Amino acid sequence: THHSSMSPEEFISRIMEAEPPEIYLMEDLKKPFTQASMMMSLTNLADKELVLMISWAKKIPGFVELSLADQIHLLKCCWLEILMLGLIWRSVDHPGKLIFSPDFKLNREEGQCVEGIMEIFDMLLAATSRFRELKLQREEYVCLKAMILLNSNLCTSSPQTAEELESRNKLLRLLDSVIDALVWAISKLGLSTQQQTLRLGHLTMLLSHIRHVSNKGMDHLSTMKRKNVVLVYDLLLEMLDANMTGG
Amino acid sequence: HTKLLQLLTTKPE
Repeated sequence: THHSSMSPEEFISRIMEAEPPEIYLMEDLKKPFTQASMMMSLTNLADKELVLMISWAKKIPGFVELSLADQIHLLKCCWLEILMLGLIWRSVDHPGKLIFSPDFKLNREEGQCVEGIMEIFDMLLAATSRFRELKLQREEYVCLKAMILLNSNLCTSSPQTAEELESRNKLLRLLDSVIDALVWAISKLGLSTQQQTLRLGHLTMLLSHIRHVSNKGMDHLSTMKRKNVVLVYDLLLEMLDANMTGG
Repeated sequence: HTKLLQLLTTKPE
């Protein structure tokens, strides 16, 4: 079935099925952390999660119908936001903690050992509290994550060729499907029409906060790489470079 | 070929 003919319910169940499995860091964490050991654990986990993120994106109905150039560009623009929203979701029931994975949980204070990371941890914890206050539901979470992916480069590229225009139109229709799905998920919560509208507004406004934290995180990671605190390699390096070379 | 491109173009398992 094409996503345009799917009901919002069907669309949500497809993106729920696309959810990546729980991922473990699988390292012996030596505490207390050093700046290098914490950065290494964070980047190792990110690299593993990125591989699963690509498979996740491909399972979102309609994503693989976009041009390959758009698929690449979207993922390169939003990967850290997606990782951060996943982190927020895992941490939502654990106030004051960031649950990077079931075997890698950090307290706010542990951020002290990495220069400049406490500020980012605090912004992530603040976003997590906000989602906790809103009692974010799983259906809403999966819609928000798809919205981040599809919205990530809408305002940074303009289609030139006919092929680019076609892909852009597909992208816009796909975003319509995701917005419809989110509206449907909110409508299931038994709120008044006005409360539903407000909830949609509050949830989508949080995405601008996540974009902001992601930009901070991207700068932080590139600084850590430049100072040789951590060796960034493989897929993570490719995704980081895309954000640092204006690409 | 970049790793991203490679992951995007391989058929799902």
